[in-house]
Amino acid sequence: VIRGENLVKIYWLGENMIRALDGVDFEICAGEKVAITGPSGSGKSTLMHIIGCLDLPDSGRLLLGGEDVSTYSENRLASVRNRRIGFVFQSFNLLPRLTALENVELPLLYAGNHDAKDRARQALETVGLGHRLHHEPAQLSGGQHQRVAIARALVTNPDIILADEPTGNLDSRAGEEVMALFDTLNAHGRTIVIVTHEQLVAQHCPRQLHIHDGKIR
Amino acid sequence: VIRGENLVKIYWLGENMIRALDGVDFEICAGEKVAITGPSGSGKSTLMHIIGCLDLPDSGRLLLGGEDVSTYSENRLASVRNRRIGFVFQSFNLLPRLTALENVELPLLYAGNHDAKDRARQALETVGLGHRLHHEPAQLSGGQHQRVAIARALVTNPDIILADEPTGNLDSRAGEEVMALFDTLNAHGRTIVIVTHEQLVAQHCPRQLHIHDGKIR
Ligand SMILES: Nc1ncnc2c1ncn2[C@@H]1O[C@H](COP(=O)(O)OP(=O)(O)OP(=O)(O)O)[C@@H](O)[C@H]1O
Ligand SMILES: Nc1ncnc2c1ncn2[C@@H]1O[C@H](COP(=O)(O)OP(=O)(O)OP(=O)(O)O)[C@@H](O)[C@H]1O
Ligand SMILES: [Mg+2]
Ligand SMILES: [Mg+2]
Repeated sequence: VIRGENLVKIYWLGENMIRALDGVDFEICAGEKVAITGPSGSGKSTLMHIIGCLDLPDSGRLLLGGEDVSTYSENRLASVRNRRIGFVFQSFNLLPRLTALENVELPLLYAGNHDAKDRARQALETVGLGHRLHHEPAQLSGGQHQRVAIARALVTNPDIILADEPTGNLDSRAGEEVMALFDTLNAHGRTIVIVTHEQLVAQHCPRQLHIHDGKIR
Repeated sequence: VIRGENLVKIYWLGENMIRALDGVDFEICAGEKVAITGPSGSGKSTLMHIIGCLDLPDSGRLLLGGEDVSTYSENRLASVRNRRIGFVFQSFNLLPRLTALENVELPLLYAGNHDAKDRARQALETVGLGHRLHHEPAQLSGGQHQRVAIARALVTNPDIILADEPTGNLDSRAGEEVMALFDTLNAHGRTIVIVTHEQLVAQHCPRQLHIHDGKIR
């Protein structure tokens, strides 16, 4: 369902050319659970942003369900991002002036849901934050931020879950609960892609893609 | 050298009272290496901010070298923070409009150093970022952010290093390099306090303080 063909992403800093992705090919089938591993700075987040339709490659193609997403209109891309994909960002990206509940509600409001508040509350209870609904990000611990970001990614019940280091700020028990949650979703047919630095999380996935200097090895 | 006596920290949200620290007593000797562990939301970062003189307890005392820091003037507190303590924040807290080099240079400029740029460059090379000196935070990966935050905490050569989850975004190799760096500093007499969710990091420390619901157990 997700296919990358010769993806290239280049950043320029003055005269320096940085090949964040240097020709990446891969295929992920519907319902798979895949881990992406690799050293810091190797291109994992860059790849996730392209798969998540948040960024375009400089060359190469990304295909979702066989269709080249670079042919999509801006509206169709936004709809894919909002309804088909749930993205857990490495740095969470919560809106600082909204409470946890309002942050998680937001994707449902965009999608036009009428029961957004109830579903958002449920998602936060699932990650153990039922007692923190009305806290703003500045009033939450690091691991609580991370769990709000996870709840927000899952609340729209997306087909594809992209999680960029979802357990980095969680103690082992909270981390296991999150992995169990992903397992349940995977058992229901959701496609799960997890970038992780944790061996236990990576080994938990049937398949692993290793990235090094912008290439898959 | 660091002593906490019955530290209490309370947050109010409307009528809800949150006991982030609920009477914490502990002592850390000069030159020790101590890990602080505990579930997400248990009060670890709150405790670190009080130890680092970034925050005051609501009751109880923090003593550095036997002196109650609540008796210090604002100037003396700032001087302690700048020269005696190096703090690695859980969410890095880099200044977004400065490059990596400028971010790391900043504490040295405050302290009046004339060789700030050279020392900052060296600190960044030590954490493997010699090739990223002129990138701003938005142009760095998550683990690169974390390593800039570590370099900044160490560049003033502080007596006390407080690291709040310093390896959460690092692959195992980069994480080991950071722990080796802390070991070297500890061998030279620096006091090291590390909040961590990683078992391997915690077991690496001769002593561990476990926090649960704002109390040490
Ligand atoms: N400004 C605030 N207002 C209200 N509650 C707060 C505030 N800051 C922190 N808290 C609460 O205090 C508790 C302790 O927070 P703290 O950041 O110390 O946890 P932690 O142990 O560092 O967690 P983590 O491992 O997730 O980083 C949390 O439950 C958090 O929700
Ligand atoms: N806007 C940018 N401008 C210049 N270089 C960039 C930019 N964004 C990312 N980079 C560089 O691209 C490389 C890949 O970044 P990316 O965030 O994908 O790494 P990563 O594998 O996710 O790392 P980590 O494990 O540390 O999160 C890094 O070396 C980074 O410095
Ligand atoms: Mg990353
Ligand atoms: Mg914390």
